[in-house]
Amino acid sequence: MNLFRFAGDILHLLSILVLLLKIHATKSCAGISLKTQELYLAVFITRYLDLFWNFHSLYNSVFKVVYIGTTSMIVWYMRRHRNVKLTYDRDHDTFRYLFLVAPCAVLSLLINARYNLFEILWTFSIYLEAVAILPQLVLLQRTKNVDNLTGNYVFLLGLYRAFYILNWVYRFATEPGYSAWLVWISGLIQTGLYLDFFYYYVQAWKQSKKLQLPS
Amino acid sequence: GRGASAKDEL
Repeated sequence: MNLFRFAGDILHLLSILVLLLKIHATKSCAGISLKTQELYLAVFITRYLDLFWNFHSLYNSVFKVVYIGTTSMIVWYMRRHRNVKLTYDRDHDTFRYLFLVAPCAVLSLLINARYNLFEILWTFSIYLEAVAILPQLVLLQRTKNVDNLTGNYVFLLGLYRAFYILNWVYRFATEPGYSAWLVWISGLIQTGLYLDFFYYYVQAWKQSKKLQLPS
Repeated sequence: GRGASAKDEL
């Protein structure tokens, strides 16, 4: 465990909490992609399947439970809460799950470290996490005026990924034999998807203006 | 054995 990894995990948690609190406080999920949230839930469930038999550390186990729990709550709010579900922007959140899930499933069958169910599901979760933000980014682009909390949510998520890259660099430099090509490449692609958003987020922040994405 | 892997990450 290094400081970059720790900062990454905390930022990830913070991003989810920002979103959950926004929904809870405003009773609105306007601008939030349910598709992205459900894809993240699928990512967490397929990756953290090992929770019950593969104990690594209390730290990891607590985070796994919290990530699954908080993301389930977001999905529950958006699908089931009597007021929140009415604010869901389903007409603009039209990205097809299959476009992301199918290629990731095929890729995880073709490129994995070991050919067994647990390993393939874990690999699938790595690939799926890399692209799960896409429905959210598309929705942001369509709704134009991005409210502050939604913007901060995506920014914190991107920052979390950036810190994971620093963590890998640090681990590569300090841990003999550490390598994780599959995770590195997926992670670089994932972080790359945020660059465009980052650019506009920083511009808006520098000019202290409301974040607006170009069409 | 194999070196440390990314499985200890979240």
